[in-house]
Amino acid sequence: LVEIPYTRYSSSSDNYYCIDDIIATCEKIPSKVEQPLFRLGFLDPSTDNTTIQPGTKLELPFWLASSLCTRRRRLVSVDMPKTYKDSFREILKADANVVDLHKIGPYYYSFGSKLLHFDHPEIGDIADSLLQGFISRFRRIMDSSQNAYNEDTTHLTCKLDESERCVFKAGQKGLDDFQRWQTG
Amino acid sequence: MFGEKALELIRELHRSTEGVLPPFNDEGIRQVLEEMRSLYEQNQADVSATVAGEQGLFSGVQLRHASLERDKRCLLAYLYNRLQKIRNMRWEFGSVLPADIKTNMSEQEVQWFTKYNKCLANYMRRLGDSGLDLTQDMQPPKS
Amino acid sequence: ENLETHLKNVTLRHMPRNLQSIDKDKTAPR
Repeated sequence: LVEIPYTRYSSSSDNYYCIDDIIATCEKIPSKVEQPLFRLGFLDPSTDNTTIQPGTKLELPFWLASSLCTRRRRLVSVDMPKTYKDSFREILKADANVVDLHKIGPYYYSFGSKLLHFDHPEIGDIADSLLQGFISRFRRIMDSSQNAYNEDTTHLTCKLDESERCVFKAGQKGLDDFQRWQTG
Repeated sequence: MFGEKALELIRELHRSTEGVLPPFNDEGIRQVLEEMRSLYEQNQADVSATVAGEQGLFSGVQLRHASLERDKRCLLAYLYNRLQKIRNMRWEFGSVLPADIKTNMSEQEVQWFTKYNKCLANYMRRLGDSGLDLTQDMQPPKS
Repeated sequence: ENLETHLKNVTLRHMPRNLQSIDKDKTAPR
């Protein structure tokens, strides 16, 4: 009956009606055309041709790329976005807490999980990176959400991605409930 | 790109704060349904052409079908999430919603709300000996 | 039932024929 943030977070992956999930799937993914796309020239604003030739590079939203890159028929192939590639993963590994995940993509974990849908050599490393990144940052999120009572928390949440903000909000709610119980 | 109008509906709902119901976007829904109709007709034409022997049209059919599914998902999610907000308002405000909320509801949403009220009332009437209003005392009384 | 009726009346019945049903497996909350 009451919107519980962590429920929204835990159910955001692949939940059909979830607004966050729909927005996350708009994120663009670098793609390469593998077969001629007849009469679909409008997808490539750099050309006047009506057909997109194999080899053309495009940035397609995830929801479209995942439909065009299936095991049965690969009309396009995909590459991982820069913020999930090796160089960025190293930054996250070095010190995940300093990274502004909200600026990079407000749905960093959610979108990253969706990338695992593709058959790509870096998938295993990306999965590890997402998990380790979340674990590294979680402690600070938990601590700050449990200690910031009745104050402006913008500086604590500005660099968090949306999933982390839900976790922070859940922590704040717990703190608030405890304070209310203490004061009767 | 296809799906932009549908996404606008979703973003509109996403921007609205908790507990606030934005006005029902009839025109937005109409435009998305219009896009779906157009995509479907183009697909019908391509499928017929493929049956007649033309090659290479499958990629367009696949892309348009993905766009149709996307539009459908956005529309259903828009309606579903609005109903969730309205449902929560029932528990917050009671069976009579404030006038400023009602003006933002579509006629079908008002009908949905009426049916929801009835379901809830029927359910609560069956509880205990003489029924129980579950929407009262949502927080435990201090005593 | 109330939800399904609403979705059907507002949008589904105006969609192309092959898209008018709700796939319950796909739309069930995870």
